[in-house]
Amino acid sequence: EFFFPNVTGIPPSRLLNTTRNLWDAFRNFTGCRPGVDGLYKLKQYFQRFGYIPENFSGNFTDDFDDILRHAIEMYQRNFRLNVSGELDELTVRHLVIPRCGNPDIVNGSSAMHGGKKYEVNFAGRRGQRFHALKR
Amino acid sequence: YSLFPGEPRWPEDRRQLTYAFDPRNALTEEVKGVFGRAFARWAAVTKLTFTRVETFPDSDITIGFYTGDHGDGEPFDGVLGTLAHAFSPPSGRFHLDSDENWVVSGDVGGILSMTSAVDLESVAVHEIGHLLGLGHSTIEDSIMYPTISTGRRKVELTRDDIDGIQYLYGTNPNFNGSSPPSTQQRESSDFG
Repeated sequence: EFFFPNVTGIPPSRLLNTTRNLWDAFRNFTGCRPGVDGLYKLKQYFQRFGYIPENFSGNFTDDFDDILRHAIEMYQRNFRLNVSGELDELTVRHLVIPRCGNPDIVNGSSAMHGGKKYEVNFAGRRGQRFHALKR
Repeated sequence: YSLFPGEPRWPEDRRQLTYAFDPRNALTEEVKGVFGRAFARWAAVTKLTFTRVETFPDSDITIGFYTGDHGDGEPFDGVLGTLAHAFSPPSGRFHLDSDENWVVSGDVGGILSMTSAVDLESVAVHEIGHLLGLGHSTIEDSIMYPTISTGRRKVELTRDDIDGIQYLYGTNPNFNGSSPPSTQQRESSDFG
């Protein structure tokens, strides 16, 4: 049911229903800065792909906190975007592109950026201590 | 290119790998052939070989299409979003999201860029890289770049991909070492 020899073989009704995905909602966050609500799903996205450690022990809030800012910076670094820590238009445009489900950062270490290792240290409590260390 | 932590790879005595498809998917030969072509791209540059077998549980690499929570702790999320994932060596597990609109032939025309259709071979080549030990790359044109837009066909290994896989497994003696196609050449074969 889900294989098509070419795009013309896909029923139009199916295409109309599937041109948007879960992550398209992130477009609403374009340009948002600290103080904007509704960001916990974005934190879940970053955790899924390794930008927030799996062992983060607290519940995600809608706060634009240091956890999110550092995740955005790491993401921007890995995707060679302008590293601002902000959800600018280009960053959000990248976030919603379909992708591989494997994480970009494994066990807190990213080797994606030009062979340089970045290690994420996180104290485990929200907002307490979270920083990226360039090695 | 990048590698998984600890640089896991298939051991020396397991370089002639077998792959099999989950029989529950009942895939057609056309679909299976897409994976065969994807494996061949990696085999062309390394000493690894890949042979299709029918004994799913016993093969080195197992390929299956699943939806939602399929038991490995990494549930799929419906159309688009995450498309597939694969485990580092020597796990051999390769899972694809059956909710996607997978296109098995490259002849699709420009309309694909406006749809949710995803080129199966492009994703297969990427995930096989993970199965062999490669992580994600920051090189946007490389196969191992984490994202792929709908409407894009990207199946040719780049120098970055080749350097990574040859670091892990050495060079195929028959690989002539010629440069991979230029970005411009590859772009011209993209859908849309």
